[in-house]
Amino acid sequence: SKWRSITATVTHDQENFGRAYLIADLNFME
Amino acid sequence: GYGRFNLKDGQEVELLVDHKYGAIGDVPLLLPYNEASELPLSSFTGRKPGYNYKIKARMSAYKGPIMMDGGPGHSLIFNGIISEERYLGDESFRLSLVRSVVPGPNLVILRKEGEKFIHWLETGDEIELTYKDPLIGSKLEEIWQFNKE
Repeated sequence: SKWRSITATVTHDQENFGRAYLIADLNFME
Repeated sequence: GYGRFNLKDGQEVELLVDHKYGAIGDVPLLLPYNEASELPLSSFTGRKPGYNYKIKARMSAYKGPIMMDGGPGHSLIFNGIISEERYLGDESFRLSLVRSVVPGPNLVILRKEGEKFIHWLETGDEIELTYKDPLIGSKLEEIWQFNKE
């Protein structure tokens, strides 16, 4: 893969609770 | 015994499994110590993100041959839910979208279905990834396009 790591900072998506995580931030390391 | 708490093969234990299903550091905590047992939990089908669980599990020692890639090992096998409750907080947590698969290259665990971005966990369960910031959406699209190619 192009990326060594991709980390998403998430919370529970209250509108789709139990089925979705809401991403607040994405960090990449190539 | 096995693991840092010296569990015996077949021993029944109680564990706390928290709401951050699939997150970095998502490990069950052994009760009453509230600490990681360093043994993986298997067979907990039906686990839902966003819920804290107290469960029963049974220690299962692996007695087969040792594999080059680590292979199967000792584990805690899910044996029923004692209680579950919806997590009401808003703590953020981290999810890794890249997974190393032995043998092979690292994989980006992301696909797009219609307008939805989907991430799947090692258990096979899937979770949708949503966003409010359009910049996050464009980054996910970039990852997906690269992954597709």
